[in-house]
Amino acid sequence: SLGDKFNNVFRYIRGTGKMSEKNIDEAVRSVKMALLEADVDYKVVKDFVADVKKRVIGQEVTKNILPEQQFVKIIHEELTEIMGKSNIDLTCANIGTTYLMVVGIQGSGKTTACGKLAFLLQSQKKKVLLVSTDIRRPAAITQLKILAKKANASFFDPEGEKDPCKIVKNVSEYVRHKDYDYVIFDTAGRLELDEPLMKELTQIKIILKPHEILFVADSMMGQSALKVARSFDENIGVDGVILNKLDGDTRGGVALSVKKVLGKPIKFMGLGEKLVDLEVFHPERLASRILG
Amino acid sequence: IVLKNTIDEDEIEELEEILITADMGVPITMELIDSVRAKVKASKDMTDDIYGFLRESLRTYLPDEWKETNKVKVLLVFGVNGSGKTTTIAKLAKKYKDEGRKVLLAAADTFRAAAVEQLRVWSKRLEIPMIEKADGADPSSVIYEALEGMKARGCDLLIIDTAGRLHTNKNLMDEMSKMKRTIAQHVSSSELRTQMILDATTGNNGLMQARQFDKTIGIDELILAKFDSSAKGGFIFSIARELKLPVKYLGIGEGVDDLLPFSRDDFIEALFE
Ligand SMILES: Nc1nc2c(ncn2[C@@H]2O[C@H](COP(=O)(O)OP(=O)(O)OP(=O)(O)O)[C@@H](O)[C@H]2O)c(=O)[nH]1
Ligand SMILES: Nc1nc2c(ncn2[C@@H]2O[C@H](COP(=O)(O)OP(=O)(O)OP(=O)(O)O)[C@@H](O)[C@H]2O)c(=O)[nH]1
Ligand SMILES: [Mg+2]
Ligand SMILES: [Mg+2]
Repeated sequence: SLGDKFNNVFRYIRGTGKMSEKNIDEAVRSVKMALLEADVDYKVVKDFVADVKKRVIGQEVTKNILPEQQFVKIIHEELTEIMGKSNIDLTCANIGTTYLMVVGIQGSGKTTACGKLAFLLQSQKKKVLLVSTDIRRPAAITQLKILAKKANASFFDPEGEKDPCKIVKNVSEYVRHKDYDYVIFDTAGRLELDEPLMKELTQIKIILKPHEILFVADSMMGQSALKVARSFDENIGVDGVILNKLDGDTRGGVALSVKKVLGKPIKFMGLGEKLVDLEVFHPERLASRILG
Repeated sequence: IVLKNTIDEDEIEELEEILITADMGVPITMELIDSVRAKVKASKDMTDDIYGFLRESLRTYLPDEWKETNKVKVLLVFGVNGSGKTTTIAKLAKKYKDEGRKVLLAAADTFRAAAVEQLRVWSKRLEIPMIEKADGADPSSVIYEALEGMKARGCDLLIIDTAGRLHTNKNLMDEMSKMKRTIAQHVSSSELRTQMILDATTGNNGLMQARQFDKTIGIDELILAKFDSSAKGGFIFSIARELKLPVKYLGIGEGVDDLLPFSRDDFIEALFE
């Protein structure tokens, strides 16, 4: 862990009380290694440690704070600064129904996330309709239908319609004289470099006109995570991120990369397979987790 | 003529970036960089072929490719949530059916919504029989029923789909061990092959996943799914180094034919593209 790494580096300093440039380099290098092991994007790590080094070199080692404490304090401050504040709510329609669209690459947890969001909103006494536009994956529609029932939300049956855009049109007809607070659209997983499928997603967005597009990011993703997030953001725009599968032992560095480079807020964390396993984002907790 | 026997820090940085962004992970990247530095220092006639040297070093990490010698009777497929297990099983089932095997599928994911239905769609498309039980049944009971039913159905290869599970979930890992014990009551260990499906987009967690699954039930081979993404899947080198596990196939798409046999040289080439 970073704590152990720092212990070695700072053993020299405790004797002298001063942080030489060599000490700083070694400490910064430990941070670099820790962040790379946490799957933070390579370029983001380089920029981050460069910023930290500038701040540290500019500091006097004050009499009442150990250099180690000071250094760790700077790291924590820089991280939390990037991670942002929690409690950035879902975008809501000013009047009428709010449309949410859930996107991401294959297997990241979108369909389950749609169920979890519906469950959360229904528990807040909101009326939710779930819609699947995934006409590709075997049994995707059935999967969402089952989750809708578990979440006590309504489900729109596409009744064999094979065109995702037509499904969206049919839904907007269907909800016209109903009083749903939210309609949540599940989409098929697609790769960042799949141009035809990204085009399909753009067409769905144009017809759907979502108030909020949520990108589900698997927290186990490695160095291609930023490329993936950027592709979705450039193609259709991302409003918020659900950082998923955080119930494992992955460090979740993708959160830092996405926030730093794309500036998108992490709105939720997925912490398991059940419908209750969705929490509002906690930047402090994630910062400590990334540092290990 | 000036012979190059130093390597400047910019070149080292470039190497580090290539290796790290390929998800090789920090320990192997450091190891490779140290060996490059040592090689440059030691060899008096070092040309600019650092990449040739790297390719050679990377080859030594991966086990040699081996041919299937014993005829597998049971294929137990597992991995973390959403890694691509069910889809990969469809690809494997088709491949084995085309090779003349009589395949039987076991829908042992009795937990996730529509998991059985998802496999049933593939079983119908491929015209391969499938064993299933009611939702929430013990996965080992599905396996038991499938093993008992193989002979009667004239099937000689059982492929078992299991629920996604995190390697950190003790109960689910215990469930995995129980499945293996159930299988061991019916076939010898040489007739069982355990296959872990890894998502190619995984980073450092890939090694941690493989470690735990290998410790719990032992992994015979790996399949890297979603290799058609931008990810390079470099973590298979740390898995190979620590656990000596071979990658047998790469999943390169969502279609039933999108399965590529693993080639060590092609994979290493792709790392540097
Ligand atoms: N451990 C864990 N598993 C999760 C979480 N969220 C979803 N899952 C599981 O991840 C797997 C994939 O979830 P899905 O909802 O089918 O993923 P998807 O993004 O809709 O997949 P595609 O539609 O094929 O792209 C399932 O086994 C889910 O139960 C989570 O927060 N933690
Ligand atoms: N692009 C691409 N997508 C893949 C590949 N393999 C699987 N997928 C997709 O990944 C998603 C998840 O695949 P599944 O087969 O449901 O994964 P799983 O491991 O069985 O998921 P759980 O049972 O929920 O844990 C689906 O959308 C698949 O179509 C692949 O090689 N390439
Ligand atoms: Mg889905
Ligand atoms: Mg599955």
